Amino acid sequence: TYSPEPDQQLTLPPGWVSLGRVDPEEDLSLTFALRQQNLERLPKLVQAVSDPGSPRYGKYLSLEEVAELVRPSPLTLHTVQKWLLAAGARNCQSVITQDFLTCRMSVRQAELLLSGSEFHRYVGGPAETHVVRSPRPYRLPKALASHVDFVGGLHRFPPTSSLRQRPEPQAAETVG
Amino acid sequence: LHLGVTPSIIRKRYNLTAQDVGSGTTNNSQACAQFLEQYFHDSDLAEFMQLFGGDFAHQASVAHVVGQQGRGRAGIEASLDVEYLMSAGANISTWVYSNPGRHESQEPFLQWLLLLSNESALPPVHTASYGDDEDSLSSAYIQRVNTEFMKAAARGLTLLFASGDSGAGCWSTSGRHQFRPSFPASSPYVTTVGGTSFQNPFRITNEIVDYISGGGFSNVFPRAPYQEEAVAKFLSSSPKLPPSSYFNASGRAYPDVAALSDGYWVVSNRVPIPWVSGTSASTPVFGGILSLINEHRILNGRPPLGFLNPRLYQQHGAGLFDVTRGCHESCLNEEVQGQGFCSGPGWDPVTGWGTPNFPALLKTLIDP
Repeated sequence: TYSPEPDQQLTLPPGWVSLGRVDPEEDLSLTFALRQQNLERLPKLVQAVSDPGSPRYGKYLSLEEVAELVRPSPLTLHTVQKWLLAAGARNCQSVITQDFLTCRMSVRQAELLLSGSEFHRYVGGPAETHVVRSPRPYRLPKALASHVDFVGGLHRFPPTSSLRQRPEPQAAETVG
Repeated sequence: LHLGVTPSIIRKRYNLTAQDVGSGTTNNSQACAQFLEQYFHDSDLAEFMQLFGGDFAHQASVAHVVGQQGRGRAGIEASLDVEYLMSAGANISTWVYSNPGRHESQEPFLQWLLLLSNESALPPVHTASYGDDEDSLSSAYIQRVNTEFMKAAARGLTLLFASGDSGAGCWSTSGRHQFRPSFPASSPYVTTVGGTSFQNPFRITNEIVDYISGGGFSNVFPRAPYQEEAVAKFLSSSPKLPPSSYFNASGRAYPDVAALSDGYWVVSNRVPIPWVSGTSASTPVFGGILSLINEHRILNGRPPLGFLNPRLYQQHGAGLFDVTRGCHESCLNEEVQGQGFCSGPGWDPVTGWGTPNFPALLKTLIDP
């Protein structure tokens, strides 16, 4: 196996508290970021349609054209889908660019699929939000190393707003 | 004199006249995205416009909500996003991406990226106030999200991200202090918006740095080709650079632009709330102004602006008020004493090229 995100911070953000492990039969939704193709062509393409000096300035691609360019290879699609089906993941949905796959599965299946992961429920944030995350890193079979970028829904917590209500500026000082 | 930032203060400062609103005849649109478990209330928007929208044509409700609007109290950030995007980009159809992916185990920001990859017809301008410390995210995640931004740029979407509210940021590794860049603000494929304050908070004056304005140099992405000249000039001319050990001088520098971020009035849960501050406020304002420019471009048979940065830097920030006074905050230690970078003539890593002067900006971005 290998760890796709060895450098992802796993510490609990301030303000979040663990409510313990999630029941193995509970449902999860995980997002698999599949390896894309032709990424080396994207920067030039972006430059060409964004640089006023370029003859292709403003001639943007449609979503379908982007999908055509970056769609994962048939081998990637086949390898990942076979792996998910074997683990019992059902109800997987893709996107038009086919480079993300969101699947629902039980906690038990997920913890078997993503070895090392352990799903807990947490509560935190101003709205007392409940999320399910894994405080322990996950690993994937080595055969997937060239097919999956990362798995979303395990480690990153919802952000909190940094908007602040500041004290009113000192009237006398500034107006004067 | 005024008692804080409202739409009319924004419009006066950035020289938006009553005619500078959406024509209502194009298919132009704009969107703001929320990832914070916050929701907005239609009734707050209606009250806000009743209080503050009297002198410009505006739409009284959001055109399209993607995701679920939860019940319960409105969030102040969600309220501000909608209210100021619809005041700056007045009378333009506005979408709200509301916490996509509500399932407990989903990451709302990632789900938003999936939505961008799953909808062919999208608003040209998207504003988002979301950011994480670069060092807290895996390189696999950062690189893939950056690729998603490239895909959006290739499609002509303008993605605006708040630059963050902790100035240059600060963290210490093995006893050494460093500045702490934020992502997605540090992605070379988004336009990052910093923050300013009025020099006199009770008047419409020139703007100075808002000390919280996020900015700096990425530790992940190299300097973007389009900003080579501007950043090199800053680094060679700034009189007050922090110690070089604090930042990666060859990294992608941000922000790219700025707008007022200090002292906003927001209506949330039916209550008008004064003195709200953060780059989450400047971002929808800049987004709304770009939507107005798109409106003119569409009426002239031009495509929307798309990924703005190459053009913005090529034009050396023409059409923007240059912010040249003030420094943002950083490590509170003896070495830098809480001071990060300082603004100066031209581009700087505190306010970018500056804040929008609409008629001048329109003139520089209308053609081609």
